[in-house]
This record gives sequence, C-alpha cells and structure tokens, in this order.
Amino acid sequence: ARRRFDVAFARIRQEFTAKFRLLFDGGEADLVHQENGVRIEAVPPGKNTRALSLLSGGEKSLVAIALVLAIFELNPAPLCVMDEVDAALDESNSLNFSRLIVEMSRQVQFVLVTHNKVVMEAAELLHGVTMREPGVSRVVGINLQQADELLQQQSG
Amino acid sequence: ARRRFDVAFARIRQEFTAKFRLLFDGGEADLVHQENGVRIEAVPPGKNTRALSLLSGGEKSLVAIALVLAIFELNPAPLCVMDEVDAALDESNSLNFSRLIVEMSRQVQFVLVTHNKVVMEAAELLHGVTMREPGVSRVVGINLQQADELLQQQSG
Amino acid sequence: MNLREIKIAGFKSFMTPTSLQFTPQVSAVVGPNGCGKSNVVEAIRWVLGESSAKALRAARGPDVIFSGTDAHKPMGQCSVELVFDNSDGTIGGGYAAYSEISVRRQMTSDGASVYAINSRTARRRDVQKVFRGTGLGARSYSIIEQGLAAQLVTAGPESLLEQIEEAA
Amino acid sequence: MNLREIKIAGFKSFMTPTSLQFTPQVSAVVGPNGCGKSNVVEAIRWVLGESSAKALRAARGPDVIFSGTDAHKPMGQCSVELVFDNSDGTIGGGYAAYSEISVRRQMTSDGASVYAINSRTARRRDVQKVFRGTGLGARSYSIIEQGLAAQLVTAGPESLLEQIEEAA
Ligand SMILES: Nc1ncnc2c1ncn2[C@@H]1O[C@H](COP(=O)(O)OP(=O)(O)OP(=O)(O)O)[C@@H](O)[C@H]1O
Ligand SMILES: Nc1ncnc2c1ncn2[C@@H]1O[C@H](COP(=O)(O)OP(=O)(O)OP(=O)(O)O)[C@@H](O)[C@H]1O
Ligand SMILES: [Mg+2]
Ligand SMILES: [Mg+2]
Repeated sequence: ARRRFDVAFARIRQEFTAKFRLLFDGGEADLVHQENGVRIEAVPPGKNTRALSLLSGGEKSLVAIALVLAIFELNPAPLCVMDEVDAALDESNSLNFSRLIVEMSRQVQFVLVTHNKVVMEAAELLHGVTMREPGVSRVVGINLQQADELLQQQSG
Repeated sequence: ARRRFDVAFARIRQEFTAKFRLLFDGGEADLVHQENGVRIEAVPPGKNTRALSLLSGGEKSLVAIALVLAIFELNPAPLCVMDEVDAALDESNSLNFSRLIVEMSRQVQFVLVTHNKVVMEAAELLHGVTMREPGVSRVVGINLQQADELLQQQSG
Repeated sequence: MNLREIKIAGFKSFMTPTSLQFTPQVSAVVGPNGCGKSNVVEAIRWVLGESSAKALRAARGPDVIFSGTDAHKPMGQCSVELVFDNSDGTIGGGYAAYSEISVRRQMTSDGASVYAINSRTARRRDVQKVFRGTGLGARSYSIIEQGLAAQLVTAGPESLLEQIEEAA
Repeated sequence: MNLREIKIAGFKSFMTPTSLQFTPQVSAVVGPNGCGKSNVVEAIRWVLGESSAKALRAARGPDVIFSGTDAHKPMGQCSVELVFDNSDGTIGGGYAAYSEISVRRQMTSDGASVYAINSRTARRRDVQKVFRGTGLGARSYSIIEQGLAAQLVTAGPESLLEQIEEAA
C-alpha cells in the first residue's frame, strides 16, 4: 500500500507540474509530501511568491484545475464531467483551460457545465438547460448563438 | 446586550427578505433564530424547495449577497467595497444585482471588484489594474471599451 | 468507451422525462442560474451508485425526487439511465460482449432503489463492478462537482494527502 | 463622507506608487486574474487597522510588503493612504472640522507599523476611533472580501449567529 501510494504520488506530481505549466504558460509548481500531508507549491511565471495563500482567486482556481486533472490522469476514465471549474477564470486563462481540454479530448470525452463563452466555443455540442416554467427543467440542443440568447433571456 | 441583538436581528431579517425579493424578482426568504444559531430560509419564485442546500451555485450566491447587504444596512457606512461577489451570477441575476447597487448608491459609495460586464456598465468610473510586467501592478482609468480590451489582452 | 445518452425522469428539477445525447469529444451544458445543470451532473453520480444524500446537496435520499412546484404536484419516483457505447470493449468482464451498455437506477419515495444493467435487475455493487478499472465512478475524479476543485486547493495538506491516498 | 483617493506604495504587488481616484457613486475595479484587484481591497482593510495576517492571505505581517520578482528586488517598506471627503461632517469628534481626512499606514520589514491622520502620527486605535460610528472598519460589513458572501451562506447556523452578534 505504501508502495502504491509512492507510485501514485510520483505520477500525480509529474502531471500536476506539466498541466500547471500548460495552464499558466510557464511558471513553477510542485507537490511536496511532508509529515502533515501534501503541500502545494505554485509560482506563476515572473512572480516569486511561494505562498499559495497569496495567489489570486483566479490563480487558485487554475492551480485547482491542474490538480484535479493530474489526479484524474492517475486513473484516466474515458469520460470526465466538470461542473463550472472555470467560474473564476478571466478570458486568457479560460482560453488556456479550453486548449488543455481540447488536447485531452483526444483520449477523454468531456462534459463541461459552464457559463463561460470561451469554453463553450471549444465544445462540439451544446446542451441548453432551461426553466421557462419555474422549477421545471428542460433540455434542448443549441448552437453558440442560441446559447447567447438563452443566457440573456429573462434579462430586463 | 440581549436587547441589542434582538433589535439588530429584527432589522437584518427585514432587510434580508426585502433584498432577496429584489434580487430574485420575488420568492420568499427569512432568517430563523433557533437554538443552534440563525438558519437561512430561501425559496426562489415558483420553486418550492425549502432546503438551502438544494439551491444552485448562482442562487446561493444571490442569497449571500442579500445577506451581506442586509447586515451592511445595520450599520450603513458611506462606503461599501465588494470583491467579486457576482462571480457565479448569470446575466439576468447580474442585472438585478447591479440595479440594487445603483439604487443603494444614492446613499452609499460603492467600489466593486468584478469581471462581470453587466456590473461594469453600472459604474461611472472604471479602474483598470494591469500587470504588463509580471508581478508589478499598475492602475489606469479606463472606459468600458478599454475594459473589454484589457480583459482580452494576454489572450492568444 | 463513451457516453451516448442520459435519460432523466423525475430526478430533482427534471419533472418531465428528458434525454441528453452526447458526442465522443467535448460537450457543454449551459443555461441560467438554477435551471438544472448541476442536477444533470448529480444524476450521473447518482445512477453510478452515489449513496450519500449530502453529496447530492440533499438531506435525505428521497429529496432527489421531483418535489413539486406552485403548479405541479411532487412525484413518487425518479429514474436516471446512462447509455454507453462499448464497442471498443473498455468495459470488460461479463459485459465485454455488449457494444452498448445501459445502467439505470430508479428510486421510490420510500427511498428504495432498484438498479438495472441492460434492462436486467442488478444490485448497486454490480453497477460499481461494471465500471471497475475504467476510472469511472460516483466518487472518482471523473466527476468534478461545482466547488470541488477550489476546495482541494484551500483544504490543507492533510486533506490533500487523504484525497491522493484514496485515488491511489 | 466619501472616499476620494487611495495611494498605494509597495503594498503587495504595487511596487510603484499608485493612485486611484474615486467618484462619489459606483466605481468598478477590473483586470485579469492575479493583476492586483483584491490587493487593492486588502490595502483598504490594512490601512484601517487590519492586524491579522491571515485575513490578508499572508502568513506574517511583513508578507504584505512587495517581495520582489524575477526582475525587481524586494522592498523594505510599504504604505497605504486613504483620503476622504468629510465636508458633510460624517466623521465627528476631533476631526469634525476637517473637510478632508487622510489616514495613512506605513510598515517596515521588521513588521512595525506607523499610522498617521492628516499627516500627524497616530496609533492604530486612533484610526479606529476616527471611523467609529461611521460603519467603516477593517472588520465591518463595509468591506466584503472575495469569497466571504458564499462562506456566510454555507457556514451554518452557529456561524451566522456569531456574525450577527458581532455586527450588533
Ligand atoms: N427534488 C427537487 N425537486 C424539484 N426541484 C429541485 C429538487 N432538488 C433541487 N431542485 C431545484 O433545482 C435547482 C438547482 O439546480 P442546479 O443546481 O442544477 O442549477 P444550476 O443550473 O447548476 O445553476 P448554477 O449555474 O447557479 O450553478 C434549485 O433551484 C432547486 O430548487
Ligand atoms: N508581497 C507581495 N509581493 C509581490 N507580489 C505579491 C505579494 N503578495 C501578493 N502578491 C501577488 O499578487 C497577486 C494576487 O493579486 P490579487 O489577489 O489582487 O489578484 P486579483 O486581481 O484579485 O485576481 P483574481 O481576479 O484572480 O481574483 C498574486 O499573483 C501574488 O503573487
Ligand atoms: Mg450549478
Ligand atoms: Mg481577486
């Protein structure tokens, strides 16, 4: 069991660093196995703050995405469902995220719940969920333009 | 002290219900003082789920905004600074939020950190924070169109 | 292997039977706040055997059955079915021969669940067995719920250690 | 009373002295992830007397001083100044006569802080006294940090009771 953890940890650590660098266009990241657990180290490119706490909300989000996808790669399923992991990302980080998803989609089928237009553009298929009648959900297949209207409906 | 809590609680409760109904265009909400603390009840219009936990991410966000602003009204300062409270809101809820802010801004000066275009449109003044040089922040006064470009820079 | 279709009937806000069809690559689920997107994600976890009500934002099991609105009465049962294309034989064992595998769960308001694999009644552990080795499961990293990622990063070193041990 | 200007020098990512000017109504602070927006909010809390490093996402007090980048050396001190228009006399007491009130805090890398009100040296509690009764303060509901609102709703009844008791 100890051996299996070491193998798993080494794999996750490697994947985490790789995905971090893809999402941040550089920078340094690592996972450190210490006595009290596993500590995350992450430094966006050009910055030098080692403390994870000092990172911004969006930066922490991106680190989190690198981490969950690294753990995913340990037992890569044919399907990955992600619910609004991109909520705090600005446009540039959203683009990096969607590029990584498109790259990984050569082996993995993705279902992404999102409000993010950049991420929607990476999808081949959009499922529009609506609640025209309060409390009752319905689903309709839509394209990007309809998605825009769907998200603007109920406005005003 | 007991008396002061009761007065405060009654005030917050009233404000919470009022702001909830403004943000949700209806619905019911209340704060209940029980033995183990203060419980939040919130039901969006037309729905009937009493359990707060079953609400969506965006709905919980909107309930949270109603709550923080209700507590704010207890000791209303001339200034209110909010950091990305609107991150999970869709376009329609963002509009309701910005309308409430504009209404309250007749007595309160607001500084809103946001990525949300609908909320930006409610501001008279935009401060664009940039980091052209990694790790070094600078601020420039910008208009809505420049904000668009600022948020798209570093893309691609 | 890939997911072809989800059929949801009576689960949470999906009062009317609803079908979502998927492509093998990237799909997005979009819509306003509170319209039911996370409910779709939870439906997938639920049919794969999620047994904790709390993990589905509910207090008790039957809370996931459509509980009615101002205009509609509550329902007495709900069901979710997943249909997978297995023509590449990813799912092995007893179902390796099937090019299509469907998994279904139905719950009645007393909280009792009935599972089915390719229309034959099964137990929850049979469903979990089908997906063993594929990396898919209610608690695997193949389903990342709203807020999980952020929580992983802020939770602290002991928490992360546990998560990695569990995944290993 | 309203906020006219914030001057930030050396606080977190604001290496170069920076000034933000405000209108009496609604201002928005915008920009990409990690560019420094939340740092501005924390600068306001800090100058109003925030003494907990953790509340500013830091481990120790001096962590809020610009710590350098690949291209720049760390700084030895930082300061934040707020300038308020008090022509409506909202701030009473000893400063009621001033139509403009400025509050400044400077910290050196040994962690020692020096406060000033209208350029005269003051103590932290003098600064807090200036704003007493106005509803403004490092820990008041006038400054709502990133994530606070969501946390309030999910934290549970005891937590919310404490928050309300504190506000009362
Ligand atoms: N058993 C149930 N019966 C009827 N409606 C339910 C039930 N359980 C949950 N709901 C409703 O489902 C809604 C939440 O849906 P969901 O969490 O899927 O929203 P969402 O689309 O993910 O929104 P967001 O973008 O805000 O995250 C709530 O408004 C809730 O009232
Ligand atoms: N003492 C310091 N010296 C230099 N840089 C610092 C210091 N403390 C924090 N930073 C940097 O400030 C950045 C975070 O800024 P901030 O939290 O204000 O971002 P933000 O604009 O709010 O982003 P988001 O939109 O993602 O919330 C981090 O990248 C961090 O490296
Ligand atoms: Mg959701
Ligand atoms: Mg921030």
